[in-house]
Amino acid sequence: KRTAFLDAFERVSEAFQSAFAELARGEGRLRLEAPEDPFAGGLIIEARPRGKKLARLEAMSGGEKSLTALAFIFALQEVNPAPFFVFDEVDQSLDGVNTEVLAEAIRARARTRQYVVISHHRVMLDRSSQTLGVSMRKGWGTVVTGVAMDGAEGGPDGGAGGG
Amino acid sequence: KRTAFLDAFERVSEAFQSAFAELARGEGRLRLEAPEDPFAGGLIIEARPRGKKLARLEAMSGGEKSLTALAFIFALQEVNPAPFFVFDEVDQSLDGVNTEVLAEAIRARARTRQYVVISHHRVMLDRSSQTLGVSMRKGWGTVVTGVAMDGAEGGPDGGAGGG
Amino acid sequence: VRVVALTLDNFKSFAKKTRIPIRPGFTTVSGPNGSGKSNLIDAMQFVLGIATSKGMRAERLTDLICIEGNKTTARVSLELEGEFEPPAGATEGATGTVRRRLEVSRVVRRVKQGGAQAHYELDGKPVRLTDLHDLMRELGFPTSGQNIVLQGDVIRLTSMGGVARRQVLDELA
Amino acid sequence: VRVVALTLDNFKSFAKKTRIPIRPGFTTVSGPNGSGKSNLIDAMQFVLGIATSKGMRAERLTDLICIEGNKTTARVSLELEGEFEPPAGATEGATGTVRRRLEVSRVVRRVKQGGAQAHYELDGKPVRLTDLHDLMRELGFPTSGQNIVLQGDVIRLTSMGGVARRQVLDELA
Ligand SMILES: Nc1ncnc2c1ncn2[C@@H]1O[C@H](COP(=O)(O)OP(=O)(O)OP(=O)(O)O)[C@@H](O)[C@H]1O
Ligand SMILES: Nc1ncnc2c1ncn2[C@@H]1O[C@H](COP(=O)(O)OP(=O)(O)OP(=O)(O)O)[C@@H](O)[C@H]1O
Ligand SMILES: [Mg+2]
Ligand SMILES: [Mg+2]
Repeated sequence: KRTAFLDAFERVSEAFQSAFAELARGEGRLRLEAPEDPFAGGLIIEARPRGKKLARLEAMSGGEKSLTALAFIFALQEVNPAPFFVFDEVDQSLDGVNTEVLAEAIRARARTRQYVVISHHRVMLDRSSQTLGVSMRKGWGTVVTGVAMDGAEGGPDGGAGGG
Repeated sequence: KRTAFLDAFERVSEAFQSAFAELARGEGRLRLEAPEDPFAGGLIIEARPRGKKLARLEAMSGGEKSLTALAFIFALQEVNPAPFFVFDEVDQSLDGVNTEVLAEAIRARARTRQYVVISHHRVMLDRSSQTLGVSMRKGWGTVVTGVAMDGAEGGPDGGAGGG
Repeated sequence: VRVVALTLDNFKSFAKKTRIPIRPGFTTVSGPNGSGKSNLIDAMQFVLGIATSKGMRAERLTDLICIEGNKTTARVSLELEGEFEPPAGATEGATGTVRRRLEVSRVVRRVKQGGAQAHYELDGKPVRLTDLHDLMRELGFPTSGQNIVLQGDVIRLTSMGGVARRQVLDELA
Repeated sequence: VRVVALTLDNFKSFAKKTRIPIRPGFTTVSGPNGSGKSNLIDAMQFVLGIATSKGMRAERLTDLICIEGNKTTARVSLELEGEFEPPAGATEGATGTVRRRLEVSRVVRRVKQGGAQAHYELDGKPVRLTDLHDLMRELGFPTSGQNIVLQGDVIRLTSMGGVARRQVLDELA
């Protein structure tokens, strides 16, 4: 059990370093509080965002924390891949530049897997190849309209009206 | 002690109803889980956002929850006023329309009190009368520049350069 | 395997039957607060049996049935397309896999006493959840829901302690 | 009473002494992630003694001293302007209040063993925190920090249970 954990930790650790470099353009790493007996301690996330000193996750700014957590999520997804990923408003704390970097990281991964991402940010929506518009119509409920970013029409059908 | 609490509860409850009507344009109310012995139970927040059914806070959407929490915060501030309020990124889950409604609610209250609001949203910044721009300069640290929205120059002085 | 379409019928805020095609690659979803975006994600979790009702912001399964309509049944279907091994008995020496579509559905119905009756379907026939999850694992779909990052999960991840964070890895191993 | 200016010197990411005038009414603060916006708010909490070091994302007071510079002292000053009762001994029958400015400061210094030495000042003279808080209450400034909504507080408020929420009211009463 411990061997299985340490093996997973090694792989996630490596994936985290590269995902963090991609998103925060700095150095990040995972560290076990109790390496000899992993289950006796926690998991420490340390990072040196570009141009700054090494700090634990807890000391970072709101946006830096989110970006670091997203690098951790990408690492978990790389080690345990699925054909299909969903992100519900993961970019809430990010500024424009970081939202753009995240959008690009998703777009790159979406070449081989499906990503469905809910977001309020224009920067994220513009980088996708399909945007589903969701709205609430009185007396009707949720209505979904499809907007294909690359020209082809790919809207939903059913209650909201076809194609 | 119980009387003091019930008195505060009445006042916050009333202030919450009006703040919720202002922000969510619906009906909201606070309710004690154990009205006979308040300290034995919790505080329930129920609301009927415009056009929807009554629901507890826990069942609402992310943005609806934030808006409801902000109405609660405004209610607390009305009952316990201070000359000066600070909001650090309270609009993270809000869409454009709700951010605008919140910005207007802050602007109205700012006629008699100082509000300092940190935000990434253009809609919020545009409604203020002064925006302080904060950035990090390599080898220098945080730099603050002042932009007065109403024409007068009111920038910070010191390290970042005067006026 | 990839998702082809998601169909919601009387589920949460989706009063009318709505089929939503989802294309390969990068899809975004946007709209006002409270319009139904997260409900769409809840529908995916619901149909694949990978969340508790609480994880879909419902106190019990019947809360997932749209309260606007008079219907007592909510139904969600997920159409998948994938490459499968040729079925048993196919010609020995066939080299290719077969492209096949399959549809997973789940129905929840309100019953007289206020309780719920629910079942899963695979290509229109009732299927047990354990068998559905075996198939999902075969297709590389996590049954833990680890591929779905819910609203607030990122913030929770940043504020959880080191031990809770390590436990996330325990689940992976 | 209103805030006139906040001055930060070697505090957290503010390596250079910076005086920030804050005008009446509605002020917004914006900038990239990690640029120092929340640090500005931490400075306000620091100078008024209304937060623990943990509430300013520091493990101990010395973490608040800017690590870029070689200085071992961090200083924050808050200039306030308000209407005060005329001082004792003023002419009987004086009807108006006096407009006065006052400056609250706090200094934290790193000492040899790695510990911290800190003190408060009112108009340049050392003052005890209890006396400072008495003055703040007189000016209508909450000493609980309830007028400062920190990053993440709104989300915490939405996810806290009913009892924790009621306890927020307990503090008010
Ligand atoms: N059983 C139900 N019947 C009808 N409407 C429901 C039902 N359950 C939830 N809803 C509605 O769904 C809405 C929430 O939708 P959802 O959480 O998907 O919003 P959202 O688009 O994600 O918003 P946000 O941007 O704020 O996160 C609620 O306002 C609620 O009124
Ligand atoms: N003692 C210190 N010395 C130098 N820099 C520090 C010190 N303490 C914190 N910092 C820096 O301050 C930064 C965080 O600043 P802050 O939290 O104010 O960012 P922010 O502008 O609020 O960002 P966000 O939009 O992400 O919330 C960290 O990146 C950290 O490097
Ligand atoms: Mg949502
Ligand atoms: Mg911040």
